[in-house]
Amino acid sequence: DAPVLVIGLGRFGAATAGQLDRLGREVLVVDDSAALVQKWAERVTHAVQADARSIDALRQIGAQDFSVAVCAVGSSVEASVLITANLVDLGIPQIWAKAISQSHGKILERIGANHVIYPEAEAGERTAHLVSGRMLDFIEFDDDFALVKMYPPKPIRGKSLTDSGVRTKHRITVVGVKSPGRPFTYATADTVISNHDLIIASGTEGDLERFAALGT
Amino acid sequence: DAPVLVIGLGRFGAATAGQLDRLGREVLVVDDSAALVQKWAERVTHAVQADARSIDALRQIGAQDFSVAVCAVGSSVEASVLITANLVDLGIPQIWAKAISQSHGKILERIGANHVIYPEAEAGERTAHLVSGRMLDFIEFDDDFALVKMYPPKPIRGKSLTDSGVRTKHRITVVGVKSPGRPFTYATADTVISNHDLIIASGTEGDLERFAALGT
Ligand SMILES: Nc1ncnc2c1ncn2[C@@H]1O[C@H](COP(=O)(O)OP(=O)(O)OP(=O)(O)O)[C@@H](O)[C@H]1O
Ligand SMILES: Nc1ncnc2c1ncn2[C@@H]1O[C@H](COP(=O)(O)OP(=O)(O)OP(=O)(O)O)[C@@H](O)[C@H]1O
Repeated sequence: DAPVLVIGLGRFGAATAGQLDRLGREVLVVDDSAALVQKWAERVTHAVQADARSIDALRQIGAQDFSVAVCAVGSSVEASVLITANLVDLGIPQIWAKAISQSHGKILERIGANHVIYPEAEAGERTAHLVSGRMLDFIEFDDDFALVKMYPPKPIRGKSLTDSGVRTKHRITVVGVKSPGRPFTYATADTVISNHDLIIASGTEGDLERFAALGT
Repeated sequence: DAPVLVIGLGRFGAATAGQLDRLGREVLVVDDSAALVQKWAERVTHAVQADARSIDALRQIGAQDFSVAVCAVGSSVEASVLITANLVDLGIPQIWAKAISQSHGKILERIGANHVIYPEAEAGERTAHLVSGRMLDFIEFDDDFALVKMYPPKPIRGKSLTDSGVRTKHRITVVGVKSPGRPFTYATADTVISNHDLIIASGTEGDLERFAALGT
């Protein structure tokens, strides 16, 4: 519930600030572009113009009082590293920073960013799973646990989950079902999947890819 | 299993092409920068230099034979629209395109992109959920179904899931548990969560936010 400091109103920073605001959090956004600050003045708790590479400028706006900060300045490695170093020197306990490459991210971690985000790389990896055409969404939570929203493969349609052997044969758990016009419902052993449904399925990445390809 | 055409080797395009290659898919990457094409020549099936705004250049490299294409040229709305229009005119059935704003994305949809991706916006929305400090990952699959990897809130630790009333009181389903040094395991009614575990929980966005804040 603590207020969040967001530096940089590019696409990623703007989306972060906007969503925080929608979640009811207080947000102070900082950008060195007066035009952007002006545009955001009414949308969040506070919008301030400053060059975040200057630690004094950050102190003047009270940055040291924040417990969470997001450095959303990506395209200049130098600027993002300087800004992140300032946030560390100001003693902010939780620092999130955007990186545009693995090596950029490693530098940010070394200088004290607790969490590094790679928006384009993560989206690219997700998209690669989706272009096979069968999955509508994909996320990997852990090395051995991924979740997929997909059309049910032919072999499991029109039967209960137990009868189609989803878990016993394919090592997949159908978590839930989304039938058209009805809200999401959790699946049970007797749930029958039709070809109008979307399913949310979990398993390892490999098992999910094979499952999605069944019957093709 | 059809080969994929990826246009643009920026961060998003490169991540998509790289992951497709890792998934064993054939990838043809196109970029108008000779340096980038050179760098990718050994990493994917084929890398070709071309200005994708020219439909003839695309025909010369056989773009019309692809059933899936990804336009990963984001920063110039004009270029991305021209390239996407070419992909549509070439009759490619599945076109994914990166957009840098809602209005950009709407234009791409109108001219025929089947799927529009907003990498920075999606990452920003996810990050906003994560900066509350309690969630380690978050994804919204549907209006009423989201999934979170998180530390278990105090009130549910040291008890079975049934005893802590996770579903009856909080409308949350604990899908699985990740204990340190052990693989992910699916949760059952008798699973007891300790404070060393990470849990993967599902529910609505609102219920998950409240659940994550329990005991704080
Ligand atoms: N030193 C700085 N102090 C404050 N704001 C800055 C500074 N440098 C850049 N910015 C702002 O940060 C924002 C994002 O910067 P930039 O475009 O470099 O990042 P990006 O990672 O490419 O963004 P996107 O999220 O759009 O991909 C811009 O609005 C810019 O004005
Ligand atoms: N007309 C074109 N034909 C082929 N490739 C192009 C064309 N225009 C741009 N590109 C390439 O596409 C890549 C990505 O372009 P750009 O940097 O504009 O997109 P971006 O959305 O900002 O990328 P990122 O994914 O890094 O955020 C660059 O490598 C560029 O050389």
